[in-house]
Amino acid sequence: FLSQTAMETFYATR
Amino acid sequence: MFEARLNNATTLKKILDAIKDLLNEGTFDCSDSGIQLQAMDNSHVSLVSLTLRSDGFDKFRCDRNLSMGMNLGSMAKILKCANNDDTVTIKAQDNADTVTFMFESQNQEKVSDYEMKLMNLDQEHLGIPETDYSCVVRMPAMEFARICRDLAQFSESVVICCTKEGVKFSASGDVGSANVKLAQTFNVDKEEEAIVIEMQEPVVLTFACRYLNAFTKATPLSNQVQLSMSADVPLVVEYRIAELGHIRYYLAPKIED
Repeated sequence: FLSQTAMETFYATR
Repeated sequence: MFEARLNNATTLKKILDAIKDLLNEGTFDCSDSGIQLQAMDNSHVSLVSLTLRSDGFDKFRCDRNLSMGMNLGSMAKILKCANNDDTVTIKAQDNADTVTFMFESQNQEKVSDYEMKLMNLDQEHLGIPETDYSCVVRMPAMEFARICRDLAQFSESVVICCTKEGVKFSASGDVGSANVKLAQTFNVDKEEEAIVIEMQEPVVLTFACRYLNAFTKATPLSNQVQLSMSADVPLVVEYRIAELGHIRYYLAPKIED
């Protein structure tokens, strides 16, 4: 199964 | 006082068309360097980043930094009222709770203005680091749109495989499977028809077709699109807006559980 990861996982909140 | 003018409304209409399917609303951050918008779609899977440089406008004035939260559906309704060759001016007072769009016909005989209420939006800015991508592909924007549309018929997701020989888009599902291979071009007459691949390392990544197709709504803005990819980081799909700036879409890859 492929899961979709959210943006926040990659980039920290500024 | 904020005032930004573009000599024809087409560009602004195209920009809005490129973001309004992904975002219901967005905050336009205005400063003397230009206008920026960064927002995640509702599902927080993709990110839209729009940069419009002040020197690309026909007139630009921003005395004080200003953040204008706008409902993009409402903005679209207003921009529909502009003819393509109208001059469009966006105006707001400092600390105002409304923004005004003024449209002027070429012959100056018709002037209309539309005032829109601004929204207070929770801003969630992501810090995107400068990244050296393993593969950067530049290709005709129309071709990319075509491939995304075609492959979406076969699967919810598309696999992008990039090597130094070329880039391959694949999808497979109940109907069967589809593969589109593009080779790097050499000696093309027109720059906009070129397919250029800069590869440090080959990559294979899987992305949701639905989002890629939403990004291709920016196709009318640019002849070429640039795809930047590295393993396990979001893909960047960039459309340059001639003399004005760019729109970048970030999409997280699908990862095995």
